[in-house]
Amino acid sequence: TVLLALHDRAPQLKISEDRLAVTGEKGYCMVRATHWVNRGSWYWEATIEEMPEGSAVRLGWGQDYANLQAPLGYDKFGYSWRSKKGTKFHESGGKRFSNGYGEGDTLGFLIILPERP
Amino acid sequence: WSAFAPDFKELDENVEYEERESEFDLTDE
Amino acid sequence: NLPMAMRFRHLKLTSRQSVGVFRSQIHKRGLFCQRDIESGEMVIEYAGEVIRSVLADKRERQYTVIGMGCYMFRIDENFVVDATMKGNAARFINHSCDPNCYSKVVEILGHKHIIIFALRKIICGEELTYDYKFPFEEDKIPCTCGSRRCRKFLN
Repeated sequence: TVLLALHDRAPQLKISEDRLAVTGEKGYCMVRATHWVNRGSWYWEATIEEMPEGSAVRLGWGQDYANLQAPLGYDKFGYSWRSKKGTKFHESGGKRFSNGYGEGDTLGFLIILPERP
Repeated sequence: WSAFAPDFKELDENVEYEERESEFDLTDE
Repeated sequence: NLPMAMRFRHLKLTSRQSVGVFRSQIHKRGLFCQRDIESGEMVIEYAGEVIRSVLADKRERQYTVIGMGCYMFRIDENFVVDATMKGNAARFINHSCDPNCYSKVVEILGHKHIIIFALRKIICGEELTYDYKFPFEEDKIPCTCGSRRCRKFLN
């Protein structure tokens, strides 16, 4: 089962008991999941069960070197899709991608990598 | 000496900076 | 020998009387003392905006692009005080390889403060300096402190 990692994250983030929720207070930073891929095509899905008022999230794929002290998509090692306005990000550049998403939405993330690592 | 930087604000003590959601983005949508 | 928290509370009132900013030929501005200061005394807090380290690099690049001098001081590996746009007179304290002050990060009531202390007795009118202790780097910044023990570079 894919969960939020307990160690591969910005230490100031709070991870819930079931490791499926994360809360941040001081500044925008990142937690990675427990699973990774390095070849072939992979797809993961998440249903947003709860997003407190005024919260925002950026979900997607992040490489090992993505800076955990910044949001996913800040540097060239990450690609994210933001809940607010549905913007997609890579290297801090935001582009229109979809409407915003929130509680009850199910999001899918596909990555296509070469067969050889 | 505040002229050193335009609209410089003199402080008596540290202030915590509140980051915006777009803090790291090239442009703020 | 009062507790740090008491000395710090007192500092806010006194530092405005203790230090002044002067126009310096070498560094444009400098900090000088307006009364005799005893060795070990708290002189001033290096105050500014507390930001996460990851923001400091970004801001430094932005200031450089617009040609603005950058005044920052690292608190620890997570936080930096950025005094470029918001700060107090401490931002003008210059470096010396033979300083009369030193900086120290002091935790008071759960918050970290960068405080400048007097290394020795300082006579009214003297410039206040401390050793920036920049980390060693490839591209060198020449030091113009002119002291006998000058190390020739800031970093």
